[in-house]
Amino acid sequence: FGLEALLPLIKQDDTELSKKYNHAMTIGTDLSSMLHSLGIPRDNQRYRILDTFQSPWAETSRSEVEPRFFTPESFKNIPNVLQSKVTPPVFNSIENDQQRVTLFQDETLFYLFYKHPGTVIQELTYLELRKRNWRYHKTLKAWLTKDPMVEPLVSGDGLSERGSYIFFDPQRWEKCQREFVLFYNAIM
Amino acid sequence: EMPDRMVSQLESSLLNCPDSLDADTPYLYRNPLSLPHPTSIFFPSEP
Amino acid sequence: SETEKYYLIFTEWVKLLQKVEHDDELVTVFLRQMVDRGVLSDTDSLINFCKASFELSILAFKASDPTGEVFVSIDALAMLVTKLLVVQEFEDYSRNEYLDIIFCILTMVFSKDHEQDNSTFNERPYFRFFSNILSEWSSLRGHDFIKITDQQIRKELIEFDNYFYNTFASYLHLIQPVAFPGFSFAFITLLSHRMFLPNMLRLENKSGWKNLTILIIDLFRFLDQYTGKVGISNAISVVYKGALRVIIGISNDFPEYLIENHYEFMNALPSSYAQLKNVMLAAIPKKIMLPNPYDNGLDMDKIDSCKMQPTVFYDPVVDLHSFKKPVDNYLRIPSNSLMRTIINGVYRDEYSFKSGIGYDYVSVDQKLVRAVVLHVGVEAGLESEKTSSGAIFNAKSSYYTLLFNLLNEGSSEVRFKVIEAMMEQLRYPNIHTHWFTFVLKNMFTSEEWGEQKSEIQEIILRNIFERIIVNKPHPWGVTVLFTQLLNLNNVKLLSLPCVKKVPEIENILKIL
Repeated sequence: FGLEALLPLIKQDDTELSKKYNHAMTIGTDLSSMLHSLGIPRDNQRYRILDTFQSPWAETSRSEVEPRFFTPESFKNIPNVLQSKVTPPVFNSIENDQQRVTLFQDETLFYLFYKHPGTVIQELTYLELRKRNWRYHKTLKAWLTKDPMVEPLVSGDGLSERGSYIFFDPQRWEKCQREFVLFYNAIM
Repeated sequence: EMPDRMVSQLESSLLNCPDSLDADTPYLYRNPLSLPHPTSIFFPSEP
Repeated sequence: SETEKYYLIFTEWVKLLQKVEHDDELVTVFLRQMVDRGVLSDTDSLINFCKASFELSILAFKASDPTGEVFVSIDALAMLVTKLLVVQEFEDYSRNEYLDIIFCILTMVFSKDHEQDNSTFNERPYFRFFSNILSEWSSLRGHDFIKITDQQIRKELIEFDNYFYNTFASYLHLIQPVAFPGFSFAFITLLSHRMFLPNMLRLENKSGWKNLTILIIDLFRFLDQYTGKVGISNAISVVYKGALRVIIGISNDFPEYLIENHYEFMNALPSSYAQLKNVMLAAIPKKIMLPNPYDNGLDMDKIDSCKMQPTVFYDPVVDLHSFKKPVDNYLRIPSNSLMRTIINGVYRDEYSFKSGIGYDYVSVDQKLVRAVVLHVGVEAGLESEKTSSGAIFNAKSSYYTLLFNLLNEGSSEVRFKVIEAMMEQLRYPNIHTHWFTFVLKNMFTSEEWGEQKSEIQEIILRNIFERIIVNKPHPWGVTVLFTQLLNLNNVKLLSLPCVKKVPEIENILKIL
């Protein structure tokens, strides 16, 4: 019960002594990275974290979880959303629904494209974005358009060009300008 | 000391530890916005 | 057979939910028919149907392609159970009984699966069921169940809410790691579930606190059982890390819960978990400012919050049993015979294995010692408010002498446990931190110990070092006491024999 009993905790380089206790549980560890993974603090402020707690371990917390939320009745079954005559809205026909899509903002088109794979609306938004001079990059799986301020340099073999493009980043949900070498067979 | 059977049960629990996807709100049927349609194989296939 | 019929009906339910939204009229009709046709008309049929559905869902999970949709059946089952919590007439059984039946059946299916030889037990579908129930309930209860249009049912559900969470907690307690190790990781994940933990903490009048504490103690007991000296398994290390992370989360969002329940947690926490101990005891109420604990000139008499009584959710008096009388009588009128009773009563009848830093077994009733120390502290705080601080900040007061005599007459182990318990009260600025700092500092410098002085000083230093050589956080009160001892005029720590005989400690002190 005296001071000597603490020696295994202090003399961590002494392999015989330090084996006596599991240091992770006694001396513990620097908690900064654990606090960081929990979002404590966030932007220098203290926020509640238990309501969006994903999992007790950072390793199993790789996706966000849906927090508690409440949708008032008045937010549901709103008519005429997305130019639809039907509530809730649907896009089921390439021919009939093409007109509606022309009225949407770029971001709405991107949202619908990424949110509904393998559907009529994905095809419709693809067609509309092309009309607006966006091109879809097959490997990046992202949309891009030419930066109007810069004239690209076409390569000698005519297979690519180097220029400035506006990309839409679906992870950060924003347009960003990038220098890029564009291979023509990579876009559609 | 932990009995052998318990050791293997605990290890199994560690292996099958639920992750954030398991704890997420269940995605039950919702009326689809749009009907299926064959699209390019290069398009993203997961929402 | 009857069971096969139930399989068919449940399968129809699962298919239905894949085709229509869960609030579709067809769903209500389906449920209505289940009642009308005798599938859910009484307790027996409910039990048999639910048992068949659980078993089928678990089977479906195990048979599913792991990369595909493995939870289709379980998700549908959870939806069914939750809907039935709302739409049933509850003639043959009450809503409370219905919930109990559901959890009972699940526990039976679960335990049979877990206990099979060569078991294919997997915690995930069970976890998923519990998680879904929490999720559905959370969605339903928003704004006092405003989604429920029938006002009578709405009123019933509001009253039922408390029962829902506490029943959930009590069944989770049944399937704790010590009993079902195959569910250990799911257990911790459920305890900390975003739709469970904060809700339990927020229930009106702290009505979820008791059952939540039981669950956390279940976890600590499991860790304590398997944290020995002979190597810790990787799985236990991972359990520990998860527990630590959850406690940190609670400390951030609801520090008052850790503060008010610290006594019970200290009783259950493995003795060698120094960092987790500090994390729990370093919890600070949200609005309190902490003065600089390293400030030499810090005077707790001048800090307003040092006069405040900390709330204690679980009264330690409960654990005193027959000890309460002699302790309270001594505090009123000290006497040698009462002191004798107290001193003799803190020893256990038998040795008990309990690993700590420096020891492998205990002969002292640790829980009783902790209860005595906290009770004395609580009474001292109340006395201070009733009369004056002079009544307790006084080495002649019965509060002080009770503890002094316990140390003076007790074995080294008693001394260690009493001092350890006192040091646990050195937390954020409050009257207990203030008073116990006074007590420990006085004891450290007192000349009344005679030959015992050296040992007392060493044990006090040992307890301080055990708390501060670990990684942060360190409770404010512990740092304050240590700073005060470092700056004593009449006692030079570096010249103490107990320090000199351990050069490593001497070096640390020199640096400080």
